[in-house]
Amino acid sequence: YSTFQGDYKWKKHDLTYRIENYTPDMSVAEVDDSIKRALQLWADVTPLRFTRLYRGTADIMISFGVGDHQDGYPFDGPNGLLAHAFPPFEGIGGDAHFDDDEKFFYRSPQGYNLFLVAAHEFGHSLGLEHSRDPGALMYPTYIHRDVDTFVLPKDDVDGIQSLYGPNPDETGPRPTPPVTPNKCDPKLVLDAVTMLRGEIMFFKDSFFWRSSPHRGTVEQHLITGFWPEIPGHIDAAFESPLEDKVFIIKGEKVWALYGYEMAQGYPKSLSMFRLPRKVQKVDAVLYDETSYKILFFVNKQIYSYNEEQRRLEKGYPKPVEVVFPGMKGKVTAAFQYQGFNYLFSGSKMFEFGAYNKLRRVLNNNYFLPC
Amino acid sequence: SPIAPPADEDRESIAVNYLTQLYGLPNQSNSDTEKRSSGMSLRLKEMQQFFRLKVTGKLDEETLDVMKKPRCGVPDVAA
Repeated sequence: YSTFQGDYKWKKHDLTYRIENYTPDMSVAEVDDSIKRALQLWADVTPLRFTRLYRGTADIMISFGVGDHQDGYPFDGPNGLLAHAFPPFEGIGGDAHFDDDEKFFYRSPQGYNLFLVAAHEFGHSLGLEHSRDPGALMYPTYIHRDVDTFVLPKDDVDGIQSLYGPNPDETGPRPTPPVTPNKCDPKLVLDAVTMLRGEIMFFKDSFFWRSSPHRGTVEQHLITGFWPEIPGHIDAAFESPLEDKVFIIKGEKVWALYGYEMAQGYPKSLSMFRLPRKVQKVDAVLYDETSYKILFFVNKQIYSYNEEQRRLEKGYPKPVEVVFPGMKGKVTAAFQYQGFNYLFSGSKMFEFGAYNKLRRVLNNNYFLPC
Repeated sequence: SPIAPPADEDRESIAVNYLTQLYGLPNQSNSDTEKRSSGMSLRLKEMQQFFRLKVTGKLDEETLDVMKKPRCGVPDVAA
């Protein structure tokens, strides 16, 4: 997180706000509720309290405008800049302006959710600048999130509490603020790993890292920022070059990506791979390009599905240790890269070469340089 | 993508607008070419650093992709 340099914070905890006008995109009640809930997010974790005014000048004046709206920072039409707000100081300080050339929504995942945009802008109104944490609400770019389950991320909580301290009226347990996974964490345990058209995707909680070996870059993103339909904390993922699809598995559900687009007709059930009914969760999946076989890791066993013949292989399930001698712990993620099989267990990555001979045991951020 | 990629001058104007509004790139009209491109490169590096992109000072596809994302209008640095 970061805060505005200089002493840009409110010297009082009881603040006022006024909604000066409305957008035609939503009902008055929806705008009122979005604004109220957006302010409440910050009140929940600080001593700040917000009272609504209906006339006169409030600390936080909220308005919708288009193009040049007389504050010296013109908007730019649809998309691009969605809104802006001013840090705490006299006059325009604290005010939040929303670009009414945008399409704001109350609940639907398309367009821009007013609650999310407003919550971000009020972070500025209270003294926060943009955060570099891709999971933070104060990250500069708009990322759609499930507003029903949204919990202010820890980076934002830490930022606002560095200015105002915690909520003194804390009553009872609150949902744990989500922490953005750190690839430098030596105890990082990955949920799933897969190839995607030459890139390597590492999934953890609500995030994934996208590693482009040929470009030498690693980006971290919220899963929902790319695929709102796909949940966090997935169990497994693998790429089928035969179908040119990436399959993402959580519980008994299977989603599919075609490139970076969601494939139509999903989610499907895990039974599409003919796994026995008793298998309701897989720990990892490895696609073997040499044999077109899909290995499903379920606890300490492996099921093998022949993709060409679309049937489970006879003689399975087999113990993991029989197929991958030396692989003792529970496998949490797996992928094949340049002919080698990589199995993740805890914070280690086991590299298997020809005939599944164990070659090396590496740290699991071997492909995710810190 | 079925939409033709932006022509070079589009790319350039997207970048100049973005860096002017959000990274304090000084107004370009009166400065000489040399000064202009070094100012641009410096701000590009700042932006690439902020978004954890490869810091090249050049307008590559990844950097342009980030510039086209919908976002807040408050500058990322020296706000």
